[in-house]
Amino acid sequence: TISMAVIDKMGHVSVGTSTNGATFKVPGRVGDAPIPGSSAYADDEVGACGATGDGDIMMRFLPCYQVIESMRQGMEPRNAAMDAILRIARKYPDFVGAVFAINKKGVHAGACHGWTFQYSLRNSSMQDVEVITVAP
Amino acid sequence: RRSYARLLLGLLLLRFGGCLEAADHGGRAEEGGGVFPVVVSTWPFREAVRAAWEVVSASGAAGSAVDAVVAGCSACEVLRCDGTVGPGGSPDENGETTLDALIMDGTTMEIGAVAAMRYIKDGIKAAKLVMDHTEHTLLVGEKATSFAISMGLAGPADLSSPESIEKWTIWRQNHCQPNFWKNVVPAGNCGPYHPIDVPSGESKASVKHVLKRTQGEICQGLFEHDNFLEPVNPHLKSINRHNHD
Repeated sequence: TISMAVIDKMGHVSVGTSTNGATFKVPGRVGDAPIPGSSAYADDEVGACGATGDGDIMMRFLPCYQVIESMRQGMEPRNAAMDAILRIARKYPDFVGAVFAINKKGVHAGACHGWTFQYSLRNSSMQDVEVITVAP
Repeated sequence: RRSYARLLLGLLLLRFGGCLEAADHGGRAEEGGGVFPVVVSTWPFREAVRAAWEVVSASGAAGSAVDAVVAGCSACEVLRCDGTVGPGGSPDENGETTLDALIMDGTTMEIGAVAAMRYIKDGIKAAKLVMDHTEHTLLVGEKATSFAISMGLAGPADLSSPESIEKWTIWRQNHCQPNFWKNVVPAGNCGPYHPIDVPSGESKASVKHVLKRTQGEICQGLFEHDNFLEPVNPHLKSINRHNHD
């Protein structure tokens, strides 16, 4: 699954997701990618979030909505990302998932559980895409 | 003596701080403030980020954040990033590939999304059509397919690939393991499945008891194959880098 966030020059924020979901799923099963607030969420006033992992579990906690609301309350992206992951891990210690968070100032962070996560980034101070690795 | 104690304290803080970082489920903060535009994406999907970057950083009439997200996610659908995006991957139990996608505008808080969409290769473009041309947020299944085609997207198309069909064929030869079923029989094989109405937490013995009571002797012979009730690692979901949402 790709979950992407873009902040343009005017500070407008957008997010998007696309996936073909879990392999060997029961026909009709939908993952968390198209569920608002789970795999992606954005608000110009705050920033954006993207997530990936076991959608059957993650959609029950809406991690990206949580990240945005935590940052709206003043939490830094790193703490907002970890808080959202920890809320799920506390109920499902075996779950596999990850989030990235970026606030409207462009400060970004990632958090994960059950696997090593990577996210890609490009801003106007970089010559090309950079990949950041986040270990569980 | 005092500087030695300070040094020791510093070392302890460094050591303990490192543990906290590692124990905190990989929280990792990076600077990067105030250098717009910026594109972020899950996974090392460099081509997708480049595609979005081209749109949002174009000199003169740069594309919007929404246009950039659509360009970036569409690039991954075409490239079939990791086999977890776009057509040709992640077959369901019938061997079919379906797509889920979403687009959100953080200025207007509008959202368009499609779920379990069949026969259309352009997931996020369909999602954007929902956002641009309906008051709705989410369309699903074959109705989403009809909507997307009516709005001009190409289709219907077969979303399978030789790789996804081969993956599905091997899985069926392996008794459809692993799978996402629970409290059904046969648990260790392919369907069709029948529910076992057992209150959660009951033991396997009571499952047998329930089956005898409800299915009668016919189930007797089946118990010789212990995998009749024993799914492979029922709690070990095979979520990994190449199989996830």
